[in-house]
Formats: sequence, structure tokens, C-alpha cells
Amino acid sequence: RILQQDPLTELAADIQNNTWHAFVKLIDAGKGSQVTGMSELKKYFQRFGYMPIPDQNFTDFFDEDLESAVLNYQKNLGLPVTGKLDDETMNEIMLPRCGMSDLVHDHSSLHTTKN
Amino acid sequence: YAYFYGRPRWMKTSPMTLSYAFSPNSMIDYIDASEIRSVFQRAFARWSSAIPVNFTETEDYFTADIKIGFYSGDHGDGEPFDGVLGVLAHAFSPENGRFHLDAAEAWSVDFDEEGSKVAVDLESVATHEIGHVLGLAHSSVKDAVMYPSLSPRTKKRDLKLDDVEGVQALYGSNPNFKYTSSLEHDTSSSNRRRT
Repeated sequence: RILQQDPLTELAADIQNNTWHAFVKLIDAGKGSQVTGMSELKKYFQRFGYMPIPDQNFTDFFDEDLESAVLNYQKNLGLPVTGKLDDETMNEIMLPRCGMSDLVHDHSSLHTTKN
Repeated sequence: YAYFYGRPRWMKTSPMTLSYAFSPNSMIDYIDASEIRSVFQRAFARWSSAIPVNFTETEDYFTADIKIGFYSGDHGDGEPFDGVLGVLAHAFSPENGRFHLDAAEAWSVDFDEEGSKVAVDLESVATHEIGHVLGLAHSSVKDAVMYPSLSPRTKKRDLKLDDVEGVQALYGSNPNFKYTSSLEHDTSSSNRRRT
């Protein structure tokens, strides 16, 4: 892959300040791989409801929990369900978005009512 | 469409009117206040056209049902904003009414005037967050307003059938609501995604 011609790299270059542009280096990673920065992606998935276990010390290892999160993310957002960090999945992950969780849990601080 | 846990909704008596107000201290100054007010009027009107709920602006921020403001970083609700792009905004489920936008974004009401590559359409985000205020969670339908992501320099302002069906299941239908072709999904892009 010639990174200079990769549309994802171009996207990341366009949005230098994007919080998630560093995820571009995780592209094509799959279960069993280890890449520095993978723990940040796990935090992303935790934040948006795909890894519901709180206060976990995340590693940079692409483990079963991350694969499950990727699968749920792809299913939930209508992406091809591959379980891998393919182009389309990474493109969606790096887009700016709403801060609300995608999956509804009964313990999220943003989902409380004012009773 | 989807709902928050417990399917909360506003429970005021019918005909329901919800008031909204802008924070007196937490606004952006590079877009004229009257333009911001117009953007939100149009965004509220879209939802109001589908359900029997009226929205009215009030000057009294502290008693308003819906409180709108622009905030940076940690602003006290446990969900700090993260600077340019990343998270754009968030809003709370009924009947909380807090509606927060990330002040760090290059908010735009007109892409012809706002040349930034990372400009974000304020009206699209406002329409999305009002959906949360009313009780809708994120949708899996890519063309729906309630889909979670929005590309820079992109507009997604019009409600789709998925949005309308979701909110009408919570509040009923506005008797004057009319089905229009703009409610239909972009089936060509949806099919491409499925393929």
C-alpha cells in the first residue's frame, strides 16, 4: 500500500486536529495483531457503547472483546460485517460524530432522566 | 430508530409546548445570534411538523425546558468535549433538556461563507440533537438524521422516514403531517452499503 495515495490517509491529513485521525494506522488489523494505539480504539468503542465493561486497563492486543466490539459496530451501523478494521469501518470510525452512545445501556450518565 | 433505556419521553399535557433558551454565557460569537436563532427555529420546526409538539423560544434560560449552549472541554457533565471534530455535540434524554455543542468546532450556517475544511453544519447537528432531546437514540439507517456520524462540510437536515416513524411512536402524529418524497431513504447508497 502506498500510503500517500490512500484516501484514508488523505482524509486524516485533511482533518489534522481530528481526535481520531491516529486510528488510520490500525487499518487492516485483525484478531491476534498487536499495534500501538489499539488501546485507544478500545476506549473509543467503550465510550460509544460497544465495550460496556467500565474502567478496564486496555491493551494494544486485538483480542476477542475488540473483535466482538468491531462486529457489533459494523452490524449496528450497516457496515460490511467482517470483524476487521477494514477501510469502510475505519472511515466511519474516524468521522466526527455525536457524543451519545450508540447502544443503549441503563447505566450511562447521559441517559439519566432528571427525577 | 431506537430509544433510550426505559423509552423516556416528555410527559407534558397535550397540546404539548416545550420552551427552549440559549445560554446567556456560553455561545459562539462568530455567527450572528439572529442566524443561530433561525437555524434552531428551522431545526425545531422539522420535528414539530411530524409530531403534536410545539417549540417556543424563551429568554428565561433557567426555566426553559431545553437549555442550549456551546461548551469547551470539560464542562461539568462528565462528558468533556475534545476539540476540533471528534465529538461534535451531545444532548440528554427526556426530560432533562440539556443540549451541548462543542465550541471548538468550526460551526457553519453557510458553507459558501465558511471555507474551513472542517466546517460543520450547525443546522444538521441541531436537528440530530433535538431528536435526542425528544427521546430518540441513534439509528442504524445511514440516511437518517439520527445516524451518529456527520462528515465535515456535509448537510443532513431533512428528517427521513425512520426518524419520523420513531418520533411519532413516542408522541403521535401531527394531524397536519404530510408524507413527502424527501422522507424516503437514499436506497442506492443503502444498497451499496449492504453489498
